Amino acid sequence: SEAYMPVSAGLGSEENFLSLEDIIMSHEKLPCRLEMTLPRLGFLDKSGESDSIPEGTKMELPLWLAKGLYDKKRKIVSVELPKIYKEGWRTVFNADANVVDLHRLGPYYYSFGCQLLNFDSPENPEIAQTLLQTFVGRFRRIMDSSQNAYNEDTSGLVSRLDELERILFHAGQKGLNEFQRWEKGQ
Amino acid sequence: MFCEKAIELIRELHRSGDGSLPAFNEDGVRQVLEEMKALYEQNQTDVHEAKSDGRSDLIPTITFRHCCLLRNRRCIVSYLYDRLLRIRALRWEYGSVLPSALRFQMSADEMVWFNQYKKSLATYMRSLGGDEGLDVTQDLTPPKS
Amino acid sequence: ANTETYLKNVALKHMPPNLQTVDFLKSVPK
Repeated sequence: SEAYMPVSAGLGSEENFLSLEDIIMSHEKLPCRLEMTLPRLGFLDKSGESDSIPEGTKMELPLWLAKGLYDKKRKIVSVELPKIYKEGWRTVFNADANVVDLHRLGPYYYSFGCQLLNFDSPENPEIAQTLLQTFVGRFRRIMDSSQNAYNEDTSGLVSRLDELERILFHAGQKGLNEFQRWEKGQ
Repeated sequence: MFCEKAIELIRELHRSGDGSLPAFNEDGVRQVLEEMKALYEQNQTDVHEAKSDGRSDLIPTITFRHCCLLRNRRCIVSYLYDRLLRIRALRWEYGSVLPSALRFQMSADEMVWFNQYKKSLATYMRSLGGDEGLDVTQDLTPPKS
Repeated sequence: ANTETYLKNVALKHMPPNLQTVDFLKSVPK
């Protein structure tokens, strides 16, 4: 319905507390390494033999938990980069971002990528640059396809888009449909 | 893992992204609140032990559980708040008397909120346009002419 | 006030005491 205005996702490395989008995005997993033992939480670890999760354990934690445990002073966890934000993939994105299926690799490639800037990795500047370049590199094609797909099935056009790009595509489609209706005096 | 029930509530709501109102998941909300109670009690025990027996090695675990408590709170509150945004939209789409099918989707507390919202809106509309007031929920799109 | 009262009654008062604030409502974009 037109009148329903959900709380939008936060911008950049911010999250909006009440945004459903941000809550679901922040559930995406991140490779982490425990820098301290976690007593009495052994049942959470796959092996689950001992009563605690030992220091040095590598585990995939949801972003919201990694952010909560990542404290510059008392570092309970250290965070590694997911592979699609590492140099190898950054080279692919910088070569030609249009060939990448961002839905399969994401689907929160941009918003999750911005969240990684909360962890002080030395590669942050390169990550930020690649996020921006990728968006710019793909924007043109998204805008053109959303402006030219009138009254046709668009699932093929959005299947390789990340969530942010899909919202952009649908905004373009909304504008196109409203314009067409206006032209017909509807 | 903790907070799985909580994210399920959010996903269920997010799936009806067009603003439609699914049934209120009373059981889901109760389960999340129960998990929060258990997490809090475990943390209270560990905090007591960390203080009285000097078990500072328990602090990372206490932090872990507190992150889960904050996460559960965020999911519950966002679930309830987003539903209020959908219910508020119903007043503008359907007027002040909702179809019974929609009323059945709302909890008793949501109905109380909705009635209060209607009163606030009516008070506001009476304050507009002189004595007769002005119904701002009408003519949301330009007339055909 | 209506929304704060609702959230307190339905959820916050059933949560651990240190989590019963509603300050996050201020963060909602206008």
